[in-house]
Amino acid sequence: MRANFEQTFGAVAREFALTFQIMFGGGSASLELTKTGDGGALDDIGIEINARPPGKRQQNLALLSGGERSLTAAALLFAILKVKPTPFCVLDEVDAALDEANVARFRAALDDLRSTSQFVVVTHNRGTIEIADSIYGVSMGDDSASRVLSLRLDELITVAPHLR
Amino acid sequence: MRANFEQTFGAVAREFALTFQIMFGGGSASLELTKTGDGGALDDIGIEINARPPGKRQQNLALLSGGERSLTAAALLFAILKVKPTPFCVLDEVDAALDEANVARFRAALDDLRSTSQFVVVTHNRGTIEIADSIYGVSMGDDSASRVLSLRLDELITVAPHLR
Amino acid sequence: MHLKRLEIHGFKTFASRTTFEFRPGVSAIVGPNGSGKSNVVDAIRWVLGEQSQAMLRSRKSEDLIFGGGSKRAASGFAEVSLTIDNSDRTLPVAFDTVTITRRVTRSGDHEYFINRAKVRLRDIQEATATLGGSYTIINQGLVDNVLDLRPEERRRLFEDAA
Amino acid sequence: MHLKRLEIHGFKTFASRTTFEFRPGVSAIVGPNGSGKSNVVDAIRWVLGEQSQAMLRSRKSEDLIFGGGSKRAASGFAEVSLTIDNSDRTLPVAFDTVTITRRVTRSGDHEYFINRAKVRLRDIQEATATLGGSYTIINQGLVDNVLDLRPEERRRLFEDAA
Ligand SMILES: Nc1ncnc2c1ncn2[C@@H]1O[C@H](COP(=O)(O)OP(=O)(O)OP(=O)(O)O)[C@@H](O)[C@H]1O
Ligand SMILES: Nc1ncnc2c1ncn2[C@@H]1O[C@H](COP(=O)(O)OP(=O)(O)OP(=O)(O)O)[C@@H](O)[C@H]1O
Ligand SMILES: [Mg+2]
Ligand SMILES: [Mg+2]
Repeated sequence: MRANFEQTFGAVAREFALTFQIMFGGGSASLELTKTGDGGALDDIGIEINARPPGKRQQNLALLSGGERSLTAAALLFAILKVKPTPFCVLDEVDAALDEANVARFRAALDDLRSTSQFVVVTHNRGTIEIADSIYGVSMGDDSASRVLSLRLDELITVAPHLR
Repeated sequence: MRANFEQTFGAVAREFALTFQIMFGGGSASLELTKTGDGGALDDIGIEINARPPGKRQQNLALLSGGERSLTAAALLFAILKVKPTPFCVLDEVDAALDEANVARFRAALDDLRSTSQFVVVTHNRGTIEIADSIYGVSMGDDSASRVLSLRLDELITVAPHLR
Repeated sequence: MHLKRLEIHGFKTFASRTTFEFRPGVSAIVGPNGSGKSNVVDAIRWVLGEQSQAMLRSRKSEDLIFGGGSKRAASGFAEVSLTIDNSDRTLPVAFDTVTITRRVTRSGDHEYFINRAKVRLRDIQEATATLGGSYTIINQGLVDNVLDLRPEERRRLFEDAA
Repeated sequence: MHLKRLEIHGFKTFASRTTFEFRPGVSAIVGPNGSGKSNVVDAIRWVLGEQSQAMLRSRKSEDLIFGGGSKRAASGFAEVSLTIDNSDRTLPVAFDTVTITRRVTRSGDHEYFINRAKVRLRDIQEATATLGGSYTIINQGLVDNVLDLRPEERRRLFEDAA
């Protein structure tokens, strides 16, 4: 139990250091095990996150910007998925705070994982949709019920003008 | 103290009902006073928010979408500013969850209030910037320090490509 | 293992039976504010056995049933079916294709099915435990939650994944 | 009453003295992720007397001073000055133009000034109490907070406004 945890943790920590650099185009990050108390119990163990965006020095997580936080959290999730792939992953607007450059890096990371996990992504960003195999457009009918259309990428401009 | 509160509350409640309809292009909303206990103390009084987006029936606040929540909260803030203008108001990406149509309505409400309050708005949305009198572009230098440029609306395309 | 189809009928804003076909790879869901995108995410959570009202953005199970509007009557029930390609037997169910169905009526009756066989909620939760839903379904606004957790809470999340 | 000028020097990412001229109406601040936009909002909060580390996204006051990078040394202090047109005497200060300055050094010395006169933090907080900073400075990610408050907490927020 404990050995399995430490092995998985080690693998995810290595992957996170890489994924973070890819998604930020630089910088560095790490995961650290912390211990409260002297026992060997798993309950006393905690996981700390250190994140240093490119060009900046190591600081408390609290100082990160909105977009940096989203990207760091996404990097950690993707690192876990690389080590322990789950069959599918549903993401609801996790790219909302990202600027255009970071949406492109987020999209590339998603692209890299799609062969091992299936993704369902709710998004307002055109950049993220570019790698989608299928697109569903949802709209509210005047009968207060949702209606759904299967869309093609080239139809988006006309059918979904609300995209950024 | 208590009379002043009830008077202001009444004015804000009336304004909120209007502002909500304007920002949602329909629907209805209200503020309600709730009481815990029988005393007349202000401490026992609470404020409930009811919000019904256009075409939908009255439901619990919990069911609102991300964009509907932002718009409802903005409507309440703007209602308070109409009744009790403060000299200035600083908004950091409050329009992040809004789609294009709602950004336009949010911008119109901001336009309506600018004569009584000064606004400093951090945003990623081009739509919101359209009514700005001055635009400051912030960027990160390679010395890890922020640098600021005063921008004109027509310069945005080239200088700030990250905008949505 | 991958998701094949999601059918939503009467759940939140999906008054009419609505079908999503998911292929391996990336499926995107787009639309204006309040159109029903997050409701689709809620439907996936719910059919996999989610019980937390907070995670479903509701206060009581009745909130999950289409409440009607000025031009359409409320629904009497909410039903969601998720069809999964299980050829690799990721799910401990002896079928190549597994359909999980969850249904609730306005009078409060709850029903659960796996390939049309009536089961209990626990059976669904146990069958889908390996899917890691606790960390692989990320609700709107919650992506950076992991950064705010205490170290011990983060470890617990990690244990689910590991 | 309106804001005229904001000068930031050594506060968070503003290592060099940076000046924002604000005119009545709407001023927009734009830029890529991590460029320093929210840091400007933090600077306005801080100079008006904010003490909550959570509201300033920091853990200790040292976090507020530019920490340097691989190509630039850390700063020894952080200073923010906000110049306000006070011709309508909204602020209980007998001047048409009021400049509030707050400064903290790495060794932990705190200084406060109103029009160059040394004052205490309390004097700044009392002078700016009427500006409603508690509800008129909305931090990133917190706009819909008001919807999640308990009714009594919402009333308290209302009392600040009323
Ligand atoms: N049981 C129900 N009956 C009718 N309408 C409902 C029900 N439950 C939720 N809704 C409606 O669904 C809407 C929210 O939908 P949802 O959260 O899916 O929007 P969204 O497309 O994700 O929008 P956003 O882009 O703003 O996040 C709300 O307007 C709410 O009133
Ligand atoms: N004392 C400090 N010294 C150096 N850098 C700092 C300091 N405090 C904060 N930072 C840096 O400031 C950055 C965050 O800036 P800010 O929150 O203003 O970004 P932003 O422009 O609002 O971005 P976003 O669009 O993602 O919200 C972080 O990268 C953080 O490391
Ligand atoms: Mg949503
Ligand atoms: Mg920010």
